[in-house]
Amino acid sequence: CKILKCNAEFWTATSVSHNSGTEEASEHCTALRAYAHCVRRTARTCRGDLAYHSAVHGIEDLMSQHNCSKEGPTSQPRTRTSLLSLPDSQERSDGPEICHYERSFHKHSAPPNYTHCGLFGD
Amino acid sequence: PHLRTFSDIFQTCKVKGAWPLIDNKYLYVQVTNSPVLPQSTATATSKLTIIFKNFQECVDQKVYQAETDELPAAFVDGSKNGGDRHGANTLRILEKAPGQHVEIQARYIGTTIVIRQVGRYLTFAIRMPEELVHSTEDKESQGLYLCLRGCPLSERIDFRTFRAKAAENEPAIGGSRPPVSAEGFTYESATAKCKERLPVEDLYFQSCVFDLLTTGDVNFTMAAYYAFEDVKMLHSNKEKFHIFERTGDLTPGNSAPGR
Repeated sequence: CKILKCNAEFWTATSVSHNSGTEEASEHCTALRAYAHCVRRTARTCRGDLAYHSAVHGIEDLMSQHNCSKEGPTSQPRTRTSLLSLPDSQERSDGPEICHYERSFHKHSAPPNYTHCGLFGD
Repeated sequence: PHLRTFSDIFQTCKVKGAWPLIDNKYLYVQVTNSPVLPQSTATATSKLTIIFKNFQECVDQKVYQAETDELPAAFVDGSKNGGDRHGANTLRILEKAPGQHVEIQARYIGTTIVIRQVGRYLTFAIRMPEELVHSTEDKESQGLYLCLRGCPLSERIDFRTFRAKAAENEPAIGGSRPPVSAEGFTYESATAKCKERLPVEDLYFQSCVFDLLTTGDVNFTMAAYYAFEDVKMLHSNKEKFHIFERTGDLTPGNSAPGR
């Protein structure tokens, strides 16, 4: 269950804001929707996890308090706060670590062996 | 069609109709092969179906389908990536040449697939991590999948016997035997044609000669050429690009020609 990662991303996204008034409210709703999206992705592995259930209820409360719509843009908090200056932001913004076989594989062991299959002709 | 399995076994097969190439936890691939000529046992691939299975927070289940004269650069639902999830862009379709060459990159499983239409038929090539290839859910049905186990014995074509007969039928100087191919290819002219694109006399070269003799269709020269180009791009071991021995159906003392 990666709920703490979702929490951290949300706090990072909302802790640095140079805007005020309506812009800040809009940013907050965007961050909340991203938070809800992140939490939904963890749902299967977080069943019974107290932090997960707190987050689900917390998000509902916050969305209601800020009058946020459930539909609308979702930010990628990491992208907004820290990746703009990184040269590999494109690579990092296209999914979590588990969606990059080579990156996640290298963490655990030696580079993978690849195999090939082909079919052609008559 | 000619099959090069995950363990670098090279076979020529009949496999008429629908046959599964791959089925593991992540991927399902099926081909449909049609006879290249009426009453011929030789077939070629006219349809291809690939299913990328739903994977964690990365991709939705996506189906790709190609048929002769319809090589789309999108999944059947019209999308070009893995859906709406966070890692959706780790599955994507790239159109290399419209209607002729498509590449599918599935980075979440470290896999690349190349599909081409050459002449009237399709070619398929895949690079996949070894540990995923063997990750089947149903261990008992592993034997069916051609990329993993090769073609069943009853489905194999004895390529070498065919070649020997073709060479025997070659008219001697001043002789009067007819050429083998309906389109006029003799063993000698087929060999010369294939050598233009495949200078090394490996099994890609030999399969090219076989195809010209069975069909007379010069497009098969290009199919063998591109199949070898795909091997060069996708195979991880440079030493194994060429295969010189037919490991699947050799009989003792009947080895393939050398370099």
